[in-house]
Amino acid sequence: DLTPEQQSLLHYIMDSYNRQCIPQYITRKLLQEDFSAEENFLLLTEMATSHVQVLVEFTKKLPGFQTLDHEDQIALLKGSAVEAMFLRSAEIFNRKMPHGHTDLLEERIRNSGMSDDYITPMFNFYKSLEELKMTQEEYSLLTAVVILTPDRQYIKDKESVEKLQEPLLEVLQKLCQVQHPENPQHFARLLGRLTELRTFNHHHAEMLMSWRVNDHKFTPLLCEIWDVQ
Amino acid sequence: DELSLLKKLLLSPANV
Repeated sequence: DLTPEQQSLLHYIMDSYNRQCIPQYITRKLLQEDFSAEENFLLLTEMATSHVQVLVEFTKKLPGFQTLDHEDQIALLKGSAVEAMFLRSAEIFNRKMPHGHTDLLEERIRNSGMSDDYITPMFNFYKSLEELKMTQEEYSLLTAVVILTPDRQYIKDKESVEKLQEPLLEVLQKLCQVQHPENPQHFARLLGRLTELRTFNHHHAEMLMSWRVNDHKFTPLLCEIWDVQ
Repeated sequence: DELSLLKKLLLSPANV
């Protein structure tokens, strides 16, 4: 079982993860705005921008993150943003959003100028996570593990990052054993999804290029975190 | 160079 320290770490991560959500006024637009490719693109980039702010707030609260060198903090955020956002989007699709909204969001993504070459693998990934029946604890811990990944580009003090990631991996491994006793491979399968997330990360720049319908601009925060000119 | 947006967000107090 989890030790008392591990229990409190888990509750802290969960609480911090659940506190952050995209503001209602943005999710409400999902239902209201019309369905042009242009409107969908603008709405999805507004949601993504809010998503990044949510991600930064969650990251700032990760145990030990504030002790890291500032440049390494930025490098961790930039290196993990795409993967953490894919995880969060998968959770939104698989768990959080009321059923009707999921269809609307999917409809908007499919009609926003993004190429099917990227949309199909994205929804297949969401489905693959749904099949894993991930719990909220697993989503929050896995997101924290993704953010505190030491082998990101430009990280100077990898060792310090590794020391922050290790306890989270230990809690996640124990949690998988407790929550999925029927599936001893569950933890390994979760880690396997991290490899898939890396692939999305590698192809993200191309996806963005294909998504820029009528040379729309991304917001300054998205340009910075996604390294888009 | 002026503080990047990310740096500003990181340095701002944690908001709920």
